[in-house]
Parts: sequence; structure tokens; C-alpha cells
Amino acid sequence: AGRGRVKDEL
Amino acid sequence: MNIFRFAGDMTHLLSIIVLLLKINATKSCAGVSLKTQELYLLVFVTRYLDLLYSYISLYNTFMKLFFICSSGCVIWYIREHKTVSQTYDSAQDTFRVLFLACPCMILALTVNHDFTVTEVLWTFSIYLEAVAILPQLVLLQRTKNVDTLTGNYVFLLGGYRALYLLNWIYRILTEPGYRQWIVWISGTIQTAIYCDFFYYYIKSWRNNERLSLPS
Repeated sequence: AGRGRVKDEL
Repeated sequence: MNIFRFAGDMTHLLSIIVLLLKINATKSCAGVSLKTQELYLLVFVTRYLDLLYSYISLYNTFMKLFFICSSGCVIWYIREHKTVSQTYDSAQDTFRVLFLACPCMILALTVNHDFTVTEVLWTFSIYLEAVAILPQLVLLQRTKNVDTLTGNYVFLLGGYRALYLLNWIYRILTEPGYRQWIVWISGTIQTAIYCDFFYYYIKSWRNNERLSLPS
């Protein structure tokens, strides 16, 4: 969680 | 990527294609809520800001662009197309979307992972997507006979989110440390909103009768 967490889900 | 998430994305893609086919084939948007479509465009635009500054995969980029363009296309059809726009029933599609958008924005400003513009907007899109279908469900209750394609559209939209629930369970089981409380809770609420629609949809399908939601 938090900054830079990769949002790989649409 | 796992099969549940891929199936969910494909179901979401299919739902939009079904909607576009219905509008294009029948040249009518009867039973389709413009407000829900506008909320979805707002969801996609605020969620996919990372298109501007990060690249994850070709699939990810293509799907984000498709969702933004296709929802924009649906809105254009309903608002601008000379024939389709005549069939839009604005008198019935009266849900006050500000009652949805404002609480979501307030919640995004208070409950988020990071207090940055992109993170707050992304969180806003997660909350908004959970409730964006409400104007459409209200419209279906008001327009007595729901045409099959519109019913299929809503069913596929609910199915996509239900598949995402399976995806999250799968990722919790296989990826130690994978945590997305905001997405999980919001997505569960979103899927729960579809439950009563699923009940009437499946009942009408089994009794082979027209889908009609009780008002």
C-alpha cells in the first residue's frame, strides 16, 4: 500500500 | 494476471460491446441511463491518469484506452447522434449523480492510501465505480419492459465485478502481502448492489419471460 504501489488492475 | 481477472476484464469489455451493439443495431438507447455512462467515463478518466506517466503492459494500456474511448462513444451516441438521441428518456433518467459523486470525493479525501492528487482521484474512481450503476438500475425499475440487450449489459457488468472478487481471493491466497482494502471493500459493495438484479435476471431467464424489476 502507499506511494508507488503498482496499480496493475484495471 | 490470473484467469479470474482476465475473465473479468473480458466480461467488462464484452458488456461495453453489447451496449454499443444494442445502440448501433436498434438505433435506440431506450432503457440506457446516460447518467451511469457519464459516471463510468468519470471513473475511467480519474482512474487511468497513470496512462500519462507510467507504463505497465500493452494489455493494460490498450484496455484503459478502450474503456475511455468506448464510454465516450456511448455518451456521444446518446447525446449527439441524430436518431439515437431522440430515444433517450431524460424524464426518467433523473438520478441526482451529485449525491453519488460528492460523498465519494469526500470519502476519497479522507480515506486513501496517499494524500496526493493522483492517489485521491484514483480512490475517488474506486468509490464512484461502486455506485455508478445505481442510475441505470433505477431507470430499469421505471422502464417496465427491459429489452434483452440492456439486461445482458447490466448482467455482464455485474459479472465482471464478481469475477474481480474471485481474482482478489485468488491473489490473497497466492500473493503474500497483497493487500487492497479500499478496492476490496468498494468492490464487494459494488457486487452486492447487483445481487437483487442478478436474482430477477436469473428468475426471468429461467421462466423465459421479459425481465422487469419491481419498482
